[in-house]
Amino acid sequence: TTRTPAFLGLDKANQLLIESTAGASDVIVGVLDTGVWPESKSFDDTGFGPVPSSWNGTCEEGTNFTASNCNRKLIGARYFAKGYETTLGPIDVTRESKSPRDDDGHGTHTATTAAGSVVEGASLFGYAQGTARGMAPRARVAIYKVCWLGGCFSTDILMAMDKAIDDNVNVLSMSLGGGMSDYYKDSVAIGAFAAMEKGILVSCSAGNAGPSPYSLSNLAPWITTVGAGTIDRDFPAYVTLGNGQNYSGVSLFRGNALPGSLLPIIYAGNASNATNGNLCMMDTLIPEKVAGKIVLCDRGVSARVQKGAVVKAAGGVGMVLTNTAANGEELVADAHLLPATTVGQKSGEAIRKYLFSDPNPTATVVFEGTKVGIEPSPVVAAFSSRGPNSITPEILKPDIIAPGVNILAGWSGEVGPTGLSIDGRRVTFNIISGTSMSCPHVSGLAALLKAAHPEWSPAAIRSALMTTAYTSYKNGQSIRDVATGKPSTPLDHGSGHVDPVSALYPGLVYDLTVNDYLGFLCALKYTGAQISGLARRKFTCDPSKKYSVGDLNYPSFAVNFQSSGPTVVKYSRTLTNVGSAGTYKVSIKTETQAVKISVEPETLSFSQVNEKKGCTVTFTAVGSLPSDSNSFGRLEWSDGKHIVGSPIAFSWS
Amino acid sequence: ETNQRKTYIVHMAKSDMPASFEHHSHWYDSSLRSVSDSAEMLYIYNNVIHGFSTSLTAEEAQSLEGQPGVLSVLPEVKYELH
Repeated sequence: TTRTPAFLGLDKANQLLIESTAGASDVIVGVLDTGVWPESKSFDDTGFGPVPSSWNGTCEEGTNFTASNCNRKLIGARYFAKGYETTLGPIDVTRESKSPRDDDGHGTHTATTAAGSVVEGASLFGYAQGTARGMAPRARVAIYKVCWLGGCFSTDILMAMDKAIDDNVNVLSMSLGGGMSDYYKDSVAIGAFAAMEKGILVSCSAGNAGPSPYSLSNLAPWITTVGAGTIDRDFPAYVTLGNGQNYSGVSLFRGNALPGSLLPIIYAGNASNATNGNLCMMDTLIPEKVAGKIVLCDRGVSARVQKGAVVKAAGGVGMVLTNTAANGEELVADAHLLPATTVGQKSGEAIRKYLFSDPNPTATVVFEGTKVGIEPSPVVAAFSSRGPNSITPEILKPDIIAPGVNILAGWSGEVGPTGLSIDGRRVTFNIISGTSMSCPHVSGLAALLKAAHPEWSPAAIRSALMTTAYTSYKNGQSIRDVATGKPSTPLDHGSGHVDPVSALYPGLVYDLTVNDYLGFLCALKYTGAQISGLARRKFTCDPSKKYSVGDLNYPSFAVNFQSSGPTVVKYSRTLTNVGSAGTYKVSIKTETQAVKISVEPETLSFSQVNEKKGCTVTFTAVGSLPSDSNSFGRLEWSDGKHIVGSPIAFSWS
Repeated sequence: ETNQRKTYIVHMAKSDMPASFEHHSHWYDSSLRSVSDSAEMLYIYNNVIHGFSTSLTAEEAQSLEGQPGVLSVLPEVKYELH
C-alpha cells in the first residue's frame, strides 16, 4: 500500500476524492480475520473525530488486549472462539491470544490494506519504501477475530457476522473461504445475505487455487468476489551462474549478502535420500552435501520460506527456489531467512540443466532492491482462483481483480515476516501475496464509494466497481494472465481490474434488492426450507411466475449453451441512472461468430436520477463450439461520457 | 464413534415457533433438550440466521433434524485464510 493507491489512480484524483468522500470517516469497515495489532501506526487516530453515532460495537478485552487498545480509528474489536474451542479444545494462551490481538499478522495486514491510516516511511527491510495507507484511510475499522492457529470455524464466522450487523458496519471484508458448497450450506454466503439485506457490502477473496478452472470460492451473487493481479512493482534478485548466464528472480531478503565470488550450487534432489528431496522439505537435505553451497529447491508442498529455513538449517548458504508448472512464471517475493531468490519455471529448468551438465557448478544471487514502473501491469496472478462458477454457471465470477501480489501493509509484532516460529525478526510492515490481499483493497474502495454515495445499495456499489473496471492496458492490449502469458479472460479477471476513480461516477448501475435475490433462489429451485434457512423468512416462490437465473440484474453475463438445450437465451436487465440526464447507446463486441447478440432497446434515455430502464439481451447460438469450450464478448452502454461495461462469457456443454 | 460429538449449526423456522414460548431462545433450548440433556448452545444467532450452534452426536443431530420447526442441521465447516 505504499504503491497501490498510486497504481489505482487515487493520488492523481486527490481533489476529486477529497470532495467526493468527505464523509468517509463515518464509514465503518469490518474485517473478519486473525485479529489486530492495535499498536500499528496504521491505527493512529490523529485527526479523527468522535466515533460515529451509528456505532454499536465494543472493544472486547482478553489476553494482552484491553479496551484502551481501541481508539477513534480502531473503533471495535471482538473475538469468537467457542466453535474453535469446542472442536479443538481450550485455546492455549501461551501460543495464541484469547482476545482480538493478532498473533499471525494476516488480520493486521488485511485491515490496514482496507482502511489503514497514512504512515510515512513504511517499508519491509527498506523494500517498498514509501507512505503506506489503506484504500479508505479515513474510514473506521472494526475487527472480528475468527481465525486461530487451527483455522477459522463456521460457527464463529457466522457469529462474528451476526455481531458485525448489530454493530452497524458498512463494509465487511472477508479474506477467507471454505470450498464450494451450495449457498444454503455455506456460512459465509448465509451471513452475507443478511448483511446485504442491511445494506452492508460484503467483499470476499476469490481463493488462491488458480490457475485451475472451477477453483473459485465465495460464489454467492450477493458477495463481491475478488481475484488478484500484480502491480507495477517488483523486487528483483538475479541468479548469476558460473557459465555467465543471468536469470531474473525476486526476493525480499535483507541481511549479509553472498560474497561477490561464485559459490558452489547443488540441486536439492541430489543432496537428499528422500524421494521428494527436490522440495527441500524438513529434515530431507544431507548437511554434508549442502554445507557452504547454494541449494536449488523446487517449489511445492511446503511453504516457500520454510524451504529456506531447511536449507539454512542444513548448512546451505543460499537458495534458489524454482517454480514448477503449477506456478509457471509467477514470481512471489519472500523475506527469506537466508540469501534466496525465486525464479520462474523456465529459468529454473535452465539452471537445473546447467547444474546437471557442469561437474563443478557455481552461482551467486544479487539483490537489487525495489523497482517500480514494471510493465505490463496488472497481470492476473497465477494463484488467483478462476471461473467458471461451479455452483451457478449463469453468474460470472470472480467479479473483479485488484492488487494482490507483493503487497506491503501492517503486521503483527508477535511474529516475523515469514511467519515461521524460528524467525526472530520483528517488523511493523510485511509484504505478502494472495487474494486475501486483493479483497481488502476492494473493501476499502467500496468504503470510499459508500462515503461518496451513502444511499447506494451494496449491489449498486459493486456494479459501479465492476462496470468501470478495465480489461486492457493503456496501449490497448488485453490484460495478461501470468499463468499462460496470454490475454486473460473474464473467467480469470471477471469484469476486469478495479478503477476506483471511474467507479465514483459510473453513470448507470445494475441495482439489486433482496427480492431480486429471493427470485434468484426460486430460479435455483431451492426448497422452502432452503430459502427459509438462508433468508430467514417464509418465502413461497410464485408457481405462476417464470424465474430465470439469467434475469438476476447482475453487471456481467455468463451464458451456457447445451447441445440438447435451447439455442436462444434471453437475459433481462434494468439500468438505474445515477448520473445526469443522458442517452446511452449500446455496443457489443464478441470474439465468436457462433453467437449473435442483440439488445432491445438499443438506446436508453434517462431524464432524472434514479430513473430505471429495462432491456433484454438475446444470445442466439448460430453455430456450436466443442463441449467445454468458452468464448467471450463485451456489452457496453455509453452516453459519450461514461462507459458502463459488462463482460460476457459463453460456454458450451 | 457414534458417541463422538461434532459441532452443528441448527437453522430454525422462527415463523413456526409455538405461541407458548415467550422468547425464541427458549424454543431453541426446548428443541435441543428434546434430543440431548447435556448439549449446550455455543451461540444463538439473531441476525444472520434464526438458530443456534451446538455440539451433538450424529444420532442426536439426525434426531434434531426431525423436530418440528427445525429447517436444517448443518455440520461445522473449517474455512481457511486466502
